[in-house]
Amino acid sequence: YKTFDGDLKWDHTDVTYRILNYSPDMDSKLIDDAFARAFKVWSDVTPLTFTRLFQGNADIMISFGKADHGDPYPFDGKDGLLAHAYPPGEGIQGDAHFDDDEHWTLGKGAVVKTYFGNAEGAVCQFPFTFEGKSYTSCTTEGRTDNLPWCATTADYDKDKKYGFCPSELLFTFDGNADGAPCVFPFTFLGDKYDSCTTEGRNDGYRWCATTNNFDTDKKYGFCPNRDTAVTGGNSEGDPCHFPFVFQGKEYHSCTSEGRTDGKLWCATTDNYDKDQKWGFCPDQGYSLFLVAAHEFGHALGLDHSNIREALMFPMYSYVEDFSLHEDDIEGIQFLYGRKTGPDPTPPQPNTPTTTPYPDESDATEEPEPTDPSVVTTPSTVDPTKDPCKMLKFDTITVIQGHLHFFKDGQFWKVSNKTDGGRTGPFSISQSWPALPAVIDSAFEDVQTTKIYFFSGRRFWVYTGSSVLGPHSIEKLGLPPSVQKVEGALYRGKSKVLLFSGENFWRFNLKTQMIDKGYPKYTEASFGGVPNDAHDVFQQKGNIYFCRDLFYWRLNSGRQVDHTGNVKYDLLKCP
Amino acid sequence: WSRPVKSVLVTSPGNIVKNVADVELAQSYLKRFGYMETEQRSGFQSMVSTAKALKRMQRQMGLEETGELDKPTLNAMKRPRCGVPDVAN
Repeated sequence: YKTFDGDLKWDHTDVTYRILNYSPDMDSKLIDDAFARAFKVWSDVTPLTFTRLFQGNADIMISFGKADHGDPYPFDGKDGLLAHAYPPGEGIQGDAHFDDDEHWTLGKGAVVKTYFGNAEGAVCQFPFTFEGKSYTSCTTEGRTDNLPWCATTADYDKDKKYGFCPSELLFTFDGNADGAPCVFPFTFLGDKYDSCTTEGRNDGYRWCATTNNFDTDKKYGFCPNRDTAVTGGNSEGDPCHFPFVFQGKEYHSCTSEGRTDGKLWCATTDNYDKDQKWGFCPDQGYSLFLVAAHEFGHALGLDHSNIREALMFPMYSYVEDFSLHEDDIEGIQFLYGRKTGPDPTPPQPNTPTTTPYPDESDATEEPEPTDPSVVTTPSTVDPTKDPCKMLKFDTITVIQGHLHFFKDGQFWKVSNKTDGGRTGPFSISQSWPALPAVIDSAFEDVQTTKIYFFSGRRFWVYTGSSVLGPHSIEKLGLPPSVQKVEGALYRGKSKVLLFSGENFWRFNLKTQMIDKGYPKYTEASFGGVPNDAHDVFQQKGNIYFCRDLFYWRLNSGRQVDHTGNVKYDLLKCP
Repeated sequence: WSRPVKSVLVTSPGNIVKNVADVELAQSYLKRFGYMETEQRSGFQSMVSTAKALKRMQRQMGLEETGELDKPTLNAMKRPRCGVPDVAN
């Protein structure tokens, strides 16, 4: 390994980072996760911690850019230079830049996260079959609205699982239109545009107006890349147009005809001979996780290594099951020392516990009703399900002071004791037989120890092992428009906040009704949290809003004082 | 047999930039990543010879240190990589 002259390093271990912008190649949540995992590569072997900031100046400022992106070291189009980073220090020092002329993936082709549909945001499964035909990219087949979609399993005809693919017809990102989709045609500087354009910009990013007249309304957003978006060439980001004519011949897929380097390309209009518009077809792309882990090594003070297998070797090569090389570990520990504090919790015994919930082992803390009649046969849970691999939980809540993570009929507990060990999986049906497999939210009335569970438009109330329900949530006074209660926040003094969509209601446990003056906008009362959080709970005086694998923590002053990763901070994954 | 009969070579606009000569590519690579840095010798500044720079690069990349622009070295120069120089200046 090598360090920079003078062993440049950070003089503190709680390093901060901030993501300034996103690449249109991948969904922002996937990019967030790739960067979080890339930092974890280094925090796993050193005392370093990495906290993400959403404003202000962070130690490591991360951005995507093309060619000349504002520092003295321009990028060079597709391939070649992938990214660079500066050694620790003030200003641009410590920052990491990624070349957005690259096709950013996780190393094995486009990662297309879906929206809406019924797949809860799962990624596309390519190839998939639809009406007996195989598709290797998103398609508008079967639709009249021209929205590209894909199946999230290999066989749509059998599983019927699908979602919509990123497209400018579905949403835009950044800009000033809050993600509104493009409106075509739109007028810009008097000209009409019926597709995304880079006109008016010098950074090559494609944009559109979200009303039909940008000149008057000034509303715009950036277009997400479709999965067939080309890179390089002279129409970066535009999708391939199939069929297209080249040298008088029709092509229905990418071709290397006309090139000596064998690279696949396509035209982005129906006639290359006439329009000369083209670009390189999407390939495996470069793993943003691997490249980021390398660049963050620079940002922490490591220079290039001459060990070919090391992460800090200057050339990119894709690795399926990544693990940090000894050379990298020696280098980073030379700068920051070994990881201090407890070793990662030893792997939990994966023989399922056989005692149903409530768990006797807590009996020492407070007496709990246990119903001897409850059957204690081995649970039917799947011990191989690893909560650390899940992208999202049905609900996260606090019961008897312990965090509970519910997912597909199972739940895990993280003790609130200092060692914070995780136990499970437990079977929901064994502990609360009346409940369905999917729980949207739950809370415990600490005064009566009643536990309320919500699923869809129904709720159940458990007192020990006896249950009331299911009842309709309308019984609580929630309007028919509420399809599900996504979060339940017990506020003490028999008050509970119930969250759904962008609103929340205050439920009075005494009157068993919603208080007057509700609903209210979540954003208005809890500034800075996402309005599509799907888990809300309170622990140790802080309120947590969770979306997928991230959480926003509000302190007692209702200020977002920390954002983190559910997996590593709450679920205690190694 | 293996060549398409009527393969037509098309120079697309994007292509022109990429078809630099190998030597030119090597020179810019060695300079960009710090292998061609100047050497101080008794007050006299001189550029590192290309052969010496090539040897440095071959050592860094775990290639045979021939000091010549052989095929493995040229292939290595065309591989995607990090933009931070290999030799700090």
